[in-house]
Amino acid sequence: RASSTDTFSYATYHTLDEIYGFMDMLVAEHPQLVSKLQIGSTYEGRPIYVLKFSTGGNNRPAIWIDTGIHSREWVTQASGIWFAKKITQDYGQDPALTSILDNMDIFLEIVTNPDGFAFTHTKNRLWRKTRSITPGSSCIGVDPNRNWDAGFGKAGASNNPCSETYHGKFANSETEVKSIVDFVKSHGNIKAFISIHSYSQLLLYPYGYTTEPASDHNELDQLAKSAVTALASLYGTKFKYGSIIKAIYRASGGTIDWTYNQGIKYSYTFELRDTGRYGFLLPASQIIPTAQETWLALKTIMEYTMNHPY
Amino acid sequence: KEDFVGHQVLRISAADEAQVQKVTELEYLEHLQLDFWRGPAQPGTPIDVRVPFSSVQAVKVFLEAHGIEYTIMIEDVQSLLDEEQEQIFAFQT
Repeated sequence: RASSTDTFSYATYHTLDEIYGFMDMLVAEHPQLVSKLQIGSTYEGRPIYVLKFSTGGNNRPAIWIDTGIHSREWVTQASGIWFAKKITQDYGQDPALTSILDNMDIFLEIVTNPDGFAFTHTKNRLWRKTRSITPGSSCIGVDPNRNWDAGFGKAGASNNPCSETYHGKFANSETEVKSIVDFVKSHGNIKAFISIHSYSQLLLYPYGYTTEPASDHNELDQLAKSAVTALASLYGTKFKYGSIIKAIYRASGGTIDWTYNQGIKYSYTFELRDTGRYGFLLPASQIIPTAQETWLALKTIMEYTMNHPY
Repeated sequence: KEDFVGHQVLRISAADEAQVQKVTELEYLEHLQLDFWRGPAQPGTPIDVRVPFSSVQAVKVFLEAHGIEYTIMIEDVQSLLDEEQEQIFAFQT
C-alpha cells in the first residue's frame, strides 16, 4: 500500500479500497485545500465520496467533475486520481489553476459507481451499470447515464432490465444518481459540470434526448473546440466534439442533459481514449498520457467558466 | 469471475440506415448476449460489439449474409484481461 500520494502509482489500475485510501492520504497531506465529503451510499451500502478542493469563501461558484459512472471505463477513475493529485501539486504553482481555486471550488467524484466498480474487480471486468435489483427481473443494474430526469424513458434508452442501457423504474431511482442530484440542488452554485466516460475520444455537450439545439449551443461548441485543441496540443490526440445526439446517438436520461436543464451552462461529457483499438481495456501505460492531455481540456473549460460568470 | 475466453469485439461499419437497423435487430436477440461497447448510431459511425464465443459464428454469418462490413477489433477479450491483471499484479508485487 503506498505510504503517501507521492509514492502512489498513477500508472496502474487500482481497486476501490486503494482509491479510497488514496483519497484519505490526499486529504491528510493537504488539509487546508482538500476535504472529503460523503454525499450518499450506494445500493449495496458503500459510501459515495466526493473530494472538495477549496481555498476558502462560502459556497463559492463551483466546478463539478466526475469519473467512473460507467464502472468498466477504468481509465476514467484512474484519470480522476491523477487530476486530484495534479490539483494539489499545481495550486500555488500554475497561475491558471491558482486563479481558478482562488475564485472557485472544485468537486471531484472519482468513483461515481462504487458497486459497479467493485464488481469489475471481483466478478465481471466489463460491468457497466449499477448493481441494484429490479423486482420481477433476474437481470441486475441500471445504466446510471440513462437514469436522470431529462427526457427520462424516451427513445435513447431501454426499458428492458437486461439491457446495458436500461433506464430504471423511474428517474433518479439509482441512489448513485440521486446522491448527485441532491448535492447539486443543495449546493446551488455549480457553474460547470463535467462527466467523464470512455472511450471514443469525444467532447460532448447537450442534448442527447432531443435534436433541439441547446440555447447556448454556439458558445458550448466554441468552448469545446478550444478544449479539444488544448487536449491535442500535448500528444496530438484527436477528439471530435458536438452535441450528444449529433456526435454519437440519441441517449435519453443522461447526466449533462439534466445538469444543463438545471441551469448549469457549461455541461460537458468527455469520452476519453481510445478510438477502439482496446476500448474499455486500455493498457495502464496510457493512463498518465490520457490524464495529462485531458487535464489541458479541463483547465480550458474551468478557466473559461471562471472568466464568464453567469 | 466472469470468463471471456473466445469473446471477440467486432467493429461493424453500417453503410446505410437499413444496415444500422439490421444491426439494431441483433441487439434485441437476448440469447446472443451481445454487449454493445458503442451502440448503433447513424451510418458511418463505428458500432463496436462484444460477442461471446458461442455467438461469434452466428453473428458473423448474419453480418456477411446482409453484406454488412466488420473487422475484428479484439481477437480474444480474455487475453487482454489477462495482460491487464498481470500488469496490476506485477505492480503490486
